[in-house]
Amino acid sequence: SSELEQLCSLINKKIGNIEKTLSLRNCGQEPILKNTLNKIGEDIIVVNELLNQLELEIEYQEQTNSSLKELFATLEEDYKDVEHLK
Amino acid sequence: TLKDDVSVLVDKACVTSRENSGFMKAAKVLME
Amino acid sequence: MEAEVDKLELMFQKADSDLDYIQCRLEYEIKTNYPASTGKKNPVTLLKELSAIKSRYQTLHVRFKSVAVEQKETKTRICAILNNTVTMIQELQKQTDLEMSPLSKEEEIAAEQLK
Repeated sequence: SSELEQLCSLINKKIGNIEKTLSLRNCGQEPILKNTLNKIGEDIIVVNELLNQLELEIEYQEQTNSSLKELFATLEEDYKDVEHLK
Repeated sequence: TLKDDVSVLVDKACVTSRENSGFMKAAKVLME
Repeated sequence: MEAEVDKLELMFQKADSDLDYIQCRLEYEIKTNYPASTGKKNPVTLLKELSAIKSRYQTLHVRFKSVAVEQKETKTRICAILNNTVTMIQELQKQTDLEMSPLSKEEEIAAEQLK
């Protein structure tokens, strides 16, 4: 029955997509919808730019993590030296 | 909206970066 | 019974391929009808790009969270080992009656910052 459920949800998902696409059919004609569409297009460009920035920030944070780990390793060596002294 | 969510994350990442550089500097001062 | 199941399976397969055909046909119709002359993207393309940036955002958000968790852990470990090292050095100084060199201003600020 789980396979049947999967099959049904797949079919329903496809029907949902078709409904969504059908609602887009008149976008090209009505001016108001056209403006909304153009606005969405512009927003997509902006969000993509932000996501690029976010990706760079995350890469920088990942590099920082490596530096922090190196720092910890150095401090651990120091701790062992002091412990040895003691 | 998605735009705001992404902007919030970018700002958060920038703040964290500044904190981290301060943290690293302080740790190195104490290490020396 | 077997025949019934096979028949049902065929019906599902036909429904599935019919839905795919309708989707493709609809998208084709929208793309051809949408005035490409405007230089703007057609609704179907925008819809695909929207879901693409949503999944890209989700991926980056997961990566962001895991980086932040890892960073917090490492910073906590750094603070702990620094404190232990400073404490042990102070004990050593006491044991050996060495002059306790007070933390410099800069070191005090640094220790404060790490707290």
